[in-house]
Formats: sequence, structure tokens, C-alpha cells
Amino acid sequence: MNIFRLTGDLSHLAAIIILLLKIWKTRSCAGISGKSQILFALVFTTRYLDLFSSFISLYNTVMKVIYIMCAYATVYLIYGKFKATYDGNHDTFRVEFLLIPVVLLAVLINHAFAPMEILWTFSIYLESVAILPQLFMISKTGEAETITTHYLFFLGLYRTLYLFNWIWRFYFEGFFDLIAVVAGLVQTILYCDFFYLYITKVLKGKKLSLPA
Amino acid sequence: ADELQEHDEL
Repeated sequence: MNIFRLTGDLSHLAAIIILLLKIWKTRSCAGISGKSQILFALVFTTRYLDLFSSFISLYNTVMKVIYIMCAYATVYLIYGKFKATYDGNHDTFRVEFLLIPVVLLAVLINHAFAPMEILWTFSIYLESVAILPQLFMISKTGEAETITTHYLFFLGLYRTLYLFNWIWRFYFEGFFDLIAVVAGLVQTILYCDFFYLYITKVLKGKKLSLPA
Repeated sequence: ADELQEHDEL
């Protein structure tokens, strides 16, 4: 464990909690892409199946359980409790255009052609593009609630910090996982446009609205 | 290859 990975995980946890609280407190999931949240639930489900097969640390197990519970709670709030506030007309990204290539990639490019390994690879590839429906929805509505931009900021920051974690682990532990690094780079690059808007607008107290 | 070890990251 290193400071980049720890702050990355805490940033990820912060994003997940911010979103859950936003929906719960405002009793509304306006502006939130349910499709992205379903993809995140799928990412955690396929990646954390090893919860039952291997124990790494208490921290690892506790965080995985929290992530999975929050992901499904968020999906439930969007499609169940507060579905009346779900903006389906703007959440129209064709997720099959993500799932099919990700499945093909996971089967073709992985570390080992074993079920658990392919599921892990699928979850890594899927996570790198899972935010696209949310970003697409914001581009369609032309704006985002400020709390939603904070959610996106911490979510983007988490994988950016993981990039530094991988640099750290490469130099100090000789650890290197090309699949995770490449997918993490793609994931972080997808946030660059948002990061720019967040820093130049939201941090200056303005509302995030497009076109910039 | 070392990445074949179990995935210890979240």
C-alpha cells in the first residue's frame, strides 16, 4: 500500500458516498446516468468475485463489500425508489457499444485465459469506459448539478491517483500490470475535458454548463 | 509474469 493508492481508494469511496447521499438527500437522481451506475455495479461484481476465494487484507475485503453495497444501493435508488426522477430521455447512451468491445477485448487480451482472470480483465476494461453514459448525458442536458461535478471530480481523481500508484509500485516493488495501466490511462483521459471545466468553472463558483 | 499473482488492488 502507498499514499497514492490509499488516497485513490478514499477518493473513490468519497465519490461513491457523495453520489449516494446526493440522491438520498435530494430524493432525486436528476442528471444522473443510471446506465453508468449499472455498469459500475457490473464492474464491482465481476472484479470482486474473489471476495469468496481469496483473502488479501481486512481493508481490501471491507472496501470491496462497501463498494458493492453502495453500487447496488445507488442503482436501486435510481431505478426503484426515485425512478420518477430518473431522466431516461437524456440517459440514452447505447451501452451495448461498450459491452461488446469490452467482452471481446477481455477474451482476446488478458493475462490468463481463466474464468476469474477474464472476469477481472472485463471489469478493468469496462471501468475505463463506464463513465461515458454519464458524460454523454451531461453533454445532452448541457449542464450538471454542482454536487454531481464533485462526484465526477473524485471519481476521475481516484484513477488518476492510481496511475501514480502504479509508477510508485513499478519503481519500489517492480510491480507492473500493463492491462490495468493502459485501461487506467484511457479512463483518466476521458475525464480531461471534465477536469478542465471543473477547475475553470466549478472551482470558481460557476455552474458547469456546456458548451463551455 | 508477476501480474499473474492475485490482484491485490481494489
